[in-house]
Amino acid sequence: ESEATSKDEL
Amino acid sequence: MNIFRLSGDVCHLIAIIILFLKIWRSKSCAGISGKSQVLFALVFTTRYLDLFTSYISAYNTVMKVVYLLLAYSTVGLIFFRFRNSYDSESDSFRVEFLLVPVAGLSFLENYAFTPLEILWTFSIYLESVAILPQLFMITKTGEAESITAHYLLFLGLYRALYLANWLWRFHTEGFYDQIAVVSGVVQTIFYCDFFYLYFTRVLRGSGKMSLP
Repeated sequence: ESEATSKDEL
Repeated sequence: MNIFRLSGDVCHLIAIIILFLKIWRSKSCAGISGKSQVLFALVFTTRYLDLFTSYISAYNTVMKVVYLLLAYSTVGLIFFRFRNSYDSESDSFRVEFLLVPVAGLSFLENYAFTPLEILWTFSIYLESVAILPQLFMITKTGEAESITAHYLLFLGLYRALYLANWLWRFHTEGFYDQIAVVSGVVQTIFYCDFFYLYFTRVLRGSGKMSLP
């Protein structure tokens, strides 16, 4: 699992 | 931001605007599943709580606000302003069969056991099944106006383009968000049957898309 989730996306 | 992500957001915005304008101008929400629209409003609400906690970019903030405004306005049109044209008989999908498993899974499979993270995960899982009441309603009535079909086309394209965006980001940045990708694949798979019908029926110019 990646720590950077896609929070910068919609 | 890459072209797939941007075109995905544009498709999403077009879909939401198509639906809103269709209901607003025809002053009717016949053939539209109010349940799916409520689920989408719930998806945006639970996903965009970070509007209050973190600023990412003007584009990100503006789009989130626009999605929320249009989603709640559409729900308002369906259940209040044009409620007499709402076909609740056909909109009979049991959304609790979606909400309970999605809520349960978001507690089990998430990146962090914090309220914001669980709500975000809930919104990702919910979005992948939120269109089911609408697709169910169309199979039940056996047909959909072509404007509704165009709405579904853009809505289906949006997440398919996000899949391309994640492929691109994996290839260029090694970025991989398992929860979002798996849900996005499931979500897009639900549209495959519709895509087939759309490109074989609606584009043949038959005003309505009638299902077999």
